[in-house]
Amino acid sequence: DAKSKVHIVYLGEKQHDDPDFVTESHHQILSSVLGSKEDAHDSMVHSYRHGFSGFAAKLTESQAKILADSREVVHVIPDSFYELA
Amino acid sequence: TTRTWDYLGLSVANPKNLLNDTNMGGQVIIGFIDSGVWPESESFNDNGVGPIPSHWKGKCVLGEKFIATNCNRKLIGAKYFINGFLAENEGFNSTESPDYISARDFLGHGTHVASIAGGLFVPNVSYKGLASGNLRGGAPRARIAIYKACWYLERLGTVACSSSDILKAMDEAIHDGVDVLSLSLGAQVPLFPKTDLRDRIATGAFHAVAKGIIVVCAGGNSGPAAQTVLNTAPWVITVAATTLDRSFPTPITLGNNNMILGQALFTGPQLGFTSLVYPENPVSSNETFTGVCERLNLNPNGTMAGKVVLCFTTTTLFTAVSRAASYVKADGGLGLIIARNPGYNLTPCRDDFPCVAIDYELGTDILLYIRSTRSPVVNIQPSRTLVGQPVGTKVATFSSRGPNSNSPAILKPDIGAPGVSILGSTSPDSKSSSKGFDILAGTSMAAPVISGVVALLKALHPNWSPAAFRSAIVTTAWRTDPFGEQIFAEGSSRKVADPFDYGGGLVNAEKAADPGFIYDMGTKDYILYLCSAGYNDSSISQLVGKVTVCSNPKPSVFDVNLPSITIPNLKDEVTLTRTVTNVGPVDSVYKVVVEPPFGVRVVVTPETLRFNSKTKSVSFKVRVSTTHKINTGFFFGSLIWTDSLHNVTIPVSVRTQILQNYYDEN
Repeated sequence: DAKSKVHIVYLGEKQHDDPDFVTESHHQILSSVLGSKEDAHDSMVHSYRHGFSGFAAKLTESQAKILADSREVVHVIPDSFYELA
Repeated sequence: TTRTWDYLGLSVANPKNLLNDTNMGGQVIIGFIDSGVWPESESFNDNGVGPIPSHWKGKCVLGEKFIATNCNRKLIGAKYFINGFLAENEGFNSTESPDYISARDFLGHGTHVASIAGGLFVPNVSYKGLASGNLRGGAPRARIAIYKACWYLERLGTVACSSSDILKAMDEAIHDGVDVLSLSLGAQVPLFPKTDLRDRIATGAFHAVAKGIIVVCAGGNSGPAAQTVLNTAPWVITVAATTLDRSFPTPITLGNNNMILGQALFTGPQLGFTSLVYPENPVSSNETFTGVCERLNLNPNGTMAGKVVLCFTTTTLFTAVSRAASYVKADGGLGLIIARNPGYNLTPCRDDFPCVAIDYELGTDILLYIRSTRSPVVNIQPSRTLVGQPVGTKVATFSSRGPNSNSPAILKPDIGAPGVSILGSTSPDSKSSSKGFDILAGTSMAAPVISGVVALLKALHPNWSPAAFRSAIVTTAWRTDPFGEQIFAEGSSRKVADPFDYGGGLVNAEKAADPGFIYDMGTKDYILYLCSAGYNDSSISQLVGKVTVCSNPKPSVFDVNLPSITIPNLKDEVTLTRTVTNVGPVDSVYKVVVEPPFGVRVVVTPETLRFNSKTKSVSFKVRVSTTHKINTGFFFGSLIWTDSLHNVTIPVSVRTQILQNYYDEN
């Protein structure tokens, strides 16, 4: 099974004011790719739900590609590290 | 910060000033995404601080050694984000790690930057006697909200801030209601190719700015090479580091009574006259010696024992000094004099081991003395603090430079601020802490200076957009030091600073409070930029949350309403537009003064701008053409609008490229 790594799935401006609704929508997007709600829950690292919409999840390259191609996704980028300046 | 605010003209002594006019930023909330905070630090005491602002919706999240009473009316919020870091570092053992799994700061960096921007007054502070004075933040009464997203990775001895954790911190800060977001972080260069929104900080910052939050970022420490500036999105304020008018001269007295003043943070104990050596091959030996700092460990054992060592280096690594010092100590040496390129800001030794930095000229003087006598000796005395003239202001060598490699037509950095040898609060766990304080250097320290200034301006102009604050600090910045002397840009040869070194110049907070007029920007301006940068309609529509169609032909990046004009590829004539909004007296009339870059023609129409009760915003056009016949480098000028009270000045940077998309070795 290809190694999964944290990816940021960026969806742009929020489409709803209720943060819980936004997070639920993230779980739905993720479970549609991973196959089940449990897998989606295990894979989810962060849900971005106040200032903008998106989530961070552990994904394989092929899963990231599937998400990147879906219409509601602006882009999918691998997690990276910043340094203190 | 015991010198920063007096140097910038923001001292409490001035009767009428921004500090007192804004109750020191008392109603403004500054958020920091960093390594946490040491809550017991005196900088975060809430004595004299009023009730928590009503727009605050954040929390004080408990965790390892972080309890509810660690927050107060000053330190009003603390959260930490580690899921991304843990997912990427499965071997991380939180029980063994010296870092705290909470908002508590192990490293000291987060505490330091927070104390620079918003620390309360702490009287009579020094670093082992150096840099003494009153420690305080730019907005001493502003509220502090901590978002810890940077963690110490012991097995690598480094600090890592996962971008997924940073984004979560930004998302929470937007929810919590911070007014200013201060990020002293820099991604590893090279930057993400060509697009800003693939830069994670830029993504979160776009939405923060759209909600009125001012985002201030460090410009990075990869200078003085060009095109190294980080955090280049047009919607954030990107900060370069300058020095203060303060240094730490350290007397080096030679056996022939010559005295040289080097730089160090050496506070003793003094050695007295000690043997001095420059390791080099004596005629009578077949052993190999070297006086190169980073290779001192290759000398035969005992070469440096009981002596002070002179070495030369061309490296600019911050660690050059500490590594050379460790070699000298390992061989029983007693001190180090390191001769290096002027201005490379090297982290001095911190463990009271005398290591003094000088330049090559002075290093050569010492070498000639060593070669002129059989038993050279030297006496290194403790460092002193020298404030004011003749200490000049420079752009720090390490400060990253423009042009903006993502989009050369967007001037970056935006502004300069002191970021060298800044005394602030730190974590007592930090190995360079002295009684909970530390002297640090970096654009990390310069960014919170701007965050503090912007917090004061926000208190004065609560309804301004984030772009308005950027415009105000850029168009009023000092192009000289506060005393009228030129600001040099440290580098492999010093030059007078230009916009790619420090943007509009050195921040002048008092003038920024009343800038005359501003180059304002809002979401439509950022959309214009994104369209000009080639983003497609669907991405932009999702980004802004409503259907957006870029104009066809796509707009020119030169029309992005920035308080600067940067043309990296001028061949034929370029005409661009700027729109300015009056924030001064209702009936104002401004006349244009053009200082064109060498060999460039700049024509502005109209030449007079009139504001009145009905006309708050006006536009003007700028026609730029070149007289050069070759591909040139950048030449710099200014475009000034003056009503005799305000001189609204923007930098103009133009490079002629007769032959476009072309590189040669010239």
